[in-house]
Parts: sequence; C-alpha cells; structure tokens
Amino acid sequence: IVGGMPGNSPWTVSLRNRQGEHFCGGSLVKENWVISTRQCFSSCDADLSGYQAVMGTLFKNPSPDDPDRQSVPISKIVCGPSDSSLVMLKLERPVTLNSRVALICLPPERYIVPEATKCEIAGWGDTGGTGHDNVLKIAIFHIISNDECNKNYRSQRNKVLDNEMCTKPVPVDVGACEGDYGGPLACLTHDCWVLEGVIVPARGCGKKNQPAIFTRVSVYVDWINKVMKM
Amino acid sequence: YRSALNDYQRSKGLELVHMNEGGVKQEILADIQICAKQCSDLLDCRSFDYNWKSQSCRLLPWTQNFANVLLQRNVQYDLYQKKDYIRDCVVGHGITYRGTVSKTKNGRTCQHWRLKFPHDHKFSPTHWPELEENYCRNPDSDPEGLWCYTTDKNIRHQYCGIKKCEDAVCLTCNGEDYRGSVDRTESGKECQRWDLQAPHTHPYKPEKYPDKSLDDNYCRNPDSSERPWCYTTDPNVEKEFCQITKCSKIMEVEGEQGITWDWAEKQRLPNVETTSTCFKERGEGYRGKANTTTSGIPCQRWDSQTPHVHRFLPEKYPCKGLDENYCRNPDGSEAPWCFTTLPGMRMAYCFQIKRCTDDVVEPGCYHGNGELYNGRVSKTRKGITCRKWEEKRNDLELSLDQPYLVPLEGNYCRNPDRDSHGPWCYTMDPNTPFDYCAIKPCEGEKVLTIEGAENIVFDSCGKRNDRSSQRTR
Repeated sequence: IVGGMPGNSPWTVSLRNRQGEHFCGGSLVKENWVISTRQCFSSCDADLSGYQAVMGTLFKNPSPDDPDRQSVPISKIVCGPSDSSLVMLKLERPVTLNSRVALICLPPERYIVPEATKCEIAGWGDTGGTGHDNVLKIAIFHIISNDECNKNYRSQRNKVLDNEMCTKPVPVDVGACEGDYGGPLACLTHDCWVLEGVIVPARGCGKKNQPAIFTRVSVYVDWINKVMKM
Repeated sequence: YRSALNDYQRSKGLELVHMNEGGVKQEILADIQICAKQCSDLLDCRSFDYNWKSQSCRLLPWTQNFANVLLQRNVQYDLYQKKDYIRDCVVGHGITYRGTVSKTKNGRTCQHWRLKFPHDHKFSPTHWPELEENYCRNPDSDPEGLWCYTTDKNIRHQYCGIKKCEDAVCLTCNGEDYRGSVDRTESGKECQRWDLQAPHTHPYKPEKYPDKSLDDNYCRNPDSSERPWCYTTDPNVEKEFCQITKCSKIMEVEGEQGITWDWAEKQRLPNVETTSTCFKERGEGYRGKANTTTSGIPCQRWDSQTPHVHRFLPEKYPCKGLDENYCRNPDGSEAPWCFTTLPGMRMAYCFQIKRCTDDVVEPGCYHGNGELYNGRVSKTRKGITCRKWEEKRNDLELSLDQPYLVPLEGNYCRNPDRDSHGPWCYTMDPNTPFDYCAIKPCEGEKVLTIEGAENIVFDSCGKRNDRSSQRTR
C-alpha cells in the first residue's frame, strides 16, 4: 500500500508461491475459502500444490515460529464468472479463527454500497517508498457512486462498469500497489466489516486525485455461495 | 551418503502383477531403504513394490518389460524398478544395460546368446548371467557400446545403436522441460534423489512441484537455471550442472548429414503459446512490448546489470525473448515481470498486461439471466462437456423453490436456480463440479438492481478488535 499506515486486518491473507514469497493478497470469507483476483493465477485449473495462504500475522516475513501465524496449503482454485476477475481459493483445511484471524462478511446480493461509506484496503504490497515496508498496511477511502466516478473522473471509453466500484480521489498519493492485488476493500456497515470490493491491478499505484477501481463483490455473491455450497 | 534407492526408478501408485503367478508374494516388513538394499543384493531381484500403509515391500524377479506382467494402479503401492532394466538409453559403455532391445542399428534380429548358430561364440549365459534372450549386451566392455550376434549368417555381429543417456534426450532452450534419465553431474558425481533430504536438504520436494517432474535422481531444471542440474551425493558438493547434449548440436551434426531443421521452431519454448497483447498461463510466451511494472516504473534492460545485477542474460536464455526492457517471465514466476530501474525495488510484476481469455464462446446469446434459455449448448466456457442433469437429479445441491421454467433435458446448459451469471451445468470434470456455459448475454441485457442496506444483519463475521491507541512514554 502506498501511503496509508500500519494496521490490523485479520481477514487479509498473504498468498505465497512455492518459494514462500508473497505475491498477492486475498480475503478470508470462510474458514477454508479465500477470495482473490484471477490476474494473480496462471490458470483456472492451475496445480497449486506448494502454494499457501498465510494469515494471523502483521509481518510480511514473519519468523517460522511466529505463534500467531497460520499457513494453510491452497488445494483448489475456482475462477469466477467470465467478467468478474475473481477467483475463490479453497484451503486444504480450515483455519482457526481468533483475534488475529477473522472472517469478513459478504455483502447482500447486488447490494450497492452507499456513497461516503468508509472503507479500507489492506496489504503487504509495495509501499512506493512511503515506509513500513515489512508490515501490513491499510489505507482509508470513501465510496463514490459509479455515476459520479464516470462523470467526473473517467473518459467516455473508460467508464466503470456495473461490476466495478470507485472510491473518492484524495489529493495525496495513496492506494494499492504491486503485491496488494486480490486483497480486500472492506467497508464498515452495521458495525461489521464487509468485503465490498477486491483490489485488481490498475495502472499506477495510489495516484493522487484519481479514483481507485475495485471489482464489486456483491454482484458475485450468488456465485461465491454456490461455489462454497457445491 | 549414497542411497540404495538411487538404483531404482519409482512409479507412484503402481504395482506389478504377473498374470501366471497367482500367489501373492511375501511382504517384508522393512524400511524402504532396507528393501532397496535387499533387492540390490539379490541377483534375481529386479524390482520391489512398497506398501506405504503396511510399511512393507515385496521383492520381485520381474519388471514391467517382462512377458505376462502388468502395471496395475494401486494407491497403496509405489513400484521401484532397477533402472538398468527399464532405461532405454545407455550409461557409459552399457555394461550394466539390462534392457530388451534385440535388434541391431541396421534392423537385424539378434541371435540368442545361448545359441551357437548361425555364429559360434564364447559368450555363454552360464558365465555371463546378464546375457538374457537375444537382447543387446556388452559382455566384453566394447567401448563402442551394446552389440549382439545377428541371425544373418553373413554378418557375425553388429552394434545396436542405442543412444547414450546424455544424447538420447537433448536439451532445448534451458532444459526446463528435460525429462531424460541422466543421473550424474558433469564431473561424474551421482545425483541425490529429489525425494530425499540427505546428504543435502533442499526445497525441491517432488510433491510440491508436480509440474517439474522431479523424478528419482535425474537431472532437472526446476529453477530456470542455465541448464539441468542436481544435488549430488557428495556431502561437500551441494549441486552441479549435468552434461546433456543440446539439440542445437545434434541439429548441426544432422545438418551436415543433410537433415534439415526448422531452427526457429527449435528455438521456441516447448508447449508455450506466444502472445503479444495479453498473456496466457504464467506468461512465459509473452513477447509483447510492455516495459513498465504495474505501477508504471520503467523496467531495466535485460542486457544491463545496473541498477540490479542478475543472471538472466539474453545470450544465456535464448528462448526467453529477453529483448530490450520488455516484461518477460524467464523463471516460471506467476506472470511477466522485470527488474525495475529503481535501485530499491529489484523486480515487479507487469500485471497491467491483461490475461488472455480462455473462454470458448459459442454463437447465440441469452436474455436476462438466461433462465429461459433452451438452446443446445452443452459445453462450459472452458470447453468441458456438461454432465446430464438426470445424473444429478437426485442430489441437486440447489434449492429449487419453483418448477423449472425450462426442462432440464440432456446435458444442455440451463439456469434452473436463476443464477445471475447465466446458464450453467454440472461438468464431466471431477475437479469442476459446475461451471458457466459458453454463451454470452445478449447485448445490453445486464441490469444492476440496487438493494437497500437497512435490513442487513451480520453476526459472526467482519468483527475485529480495534485497539484504541494507548499513551506511551
């Protein structure tokens, strides 16, 4: 995260490749299911043996004996509907929920987050030299409607779609960057944090005065539930 | 530090069954290394299968090449066969070769070693037990390799022309796809098995890298090194490159003999599709001109060593397209990447390049959510054939509160649960219980409805302890 600050996001997951290197983020929506983005994975039926989901720690490179760290192998990848850019990752076993590892709620189907709702992104990605490189960082944003986003900030041929959502631009460089993709845009609704968006790769990191675009999770909640059920 | 298992080639989840030997062989309760040692000590033991459940093995006098012997799938067993009996290439001069090739390089049938006709000779199987049937052998350590007497009375003996292991499978590019059976390093050290952690502990456990074929102790290139390598059985030498002939060298030799090769074809990465506007799989075939990271940082040229010193020199990786400063994936990373021009950031992915869609789209479209779709498409977007609805009728996981709007006939794509992402089906792929079909929504059909937030109740998720900042000195 460029800008922002160190923070606590117990549903944010670090996805690690076979070398144990962090490469993308994810969100824990069930004890054994993580949501991330398609761009982070080689194929919809990739063999992910050796890949792990790591959570429960604030550190990017926690020591192996970190008592709070939970590492669980990823056993399966399921790609979302074609336009979604989402993937669901099944974990080999359920994680243990505690004060450091928590589930994030899914929004109601097709729910539109009201304007000005306070949301935050989280990740262990690149900080663009803004500091706290080795710990989980968060950054706070506020939602704007797609209409406002399109009217004020997007060109005619670059409109945000119904399955995307925007956050309000801020006058300083702050936002998701390399290594944060797949992570959550979590919004506080009725005293609960809800996974409203998924961070997807975009040109540039946290550019000032530009809205950030996320995949809108509520459009795919039926698919998410169906995958977990089946 | 040499393991007795080094003499064996493992086949996971298989056992050998002899059709004419009905009796089950006695199982020896022993560690796998002891089983290997026992089999190696017995002249007529050619393989053993190891039962992981009972931790015991059965020593067997045959291999898969024997008549009336079948390979049979059995998840409880791993089959270990002596390499000398199943390798189809030659180590050294082939003195240990125990294969079943019985024709010379000119296609003449070999004479049985026990026969003295048409050619009389001194090599009796009584004194040379390896002289089985009429198989090519090298009982006199001929430096030219394996030979046999021929059944042609005019040609006494001929070489069999079986290739040396280092030539049998040649190297294309950097040999990441090398699956040959060289098991020694270029200095002659024996390789350590990938499935063992001694004498050297290492991260390349075969089960963790199923696509790298880390079989037995064969030379492989799982980390995009310059060429295949292995950990050695010498505790003082961790790893070394292996000497394997490059295909380009074979092409040169064969070119001199008048055999023509498509050079460009051979320089292409095997099994990788080249793309330029998007990337497929891990993007190893991406040859486009993106030259910044996702966040817009310019990439370092591959032929430069500043600001970052690296091993991916274009001349050492001729098939990887390391031109200019373009995003590439020479090491099997998750996606195309590059070294950045920022001294503080060594490498970064180029996720701004889109993934190519792998959807298979059939003509036609559906209206709304496709709940009224009654067309004949019966494949998923990835081309997997749909399973018949009838097979799932009794265990439909969905709660279907109304009768189906369209009958669930055959294996056609339907939308009985009004899934908002369109018609779907159960698939024939056991790893994909269901998937969406190869049909697109009709133009301008998608409408997003707004839901209110008033009645939402969340209970067990999305809670965290936000500690209030404490005053500290």
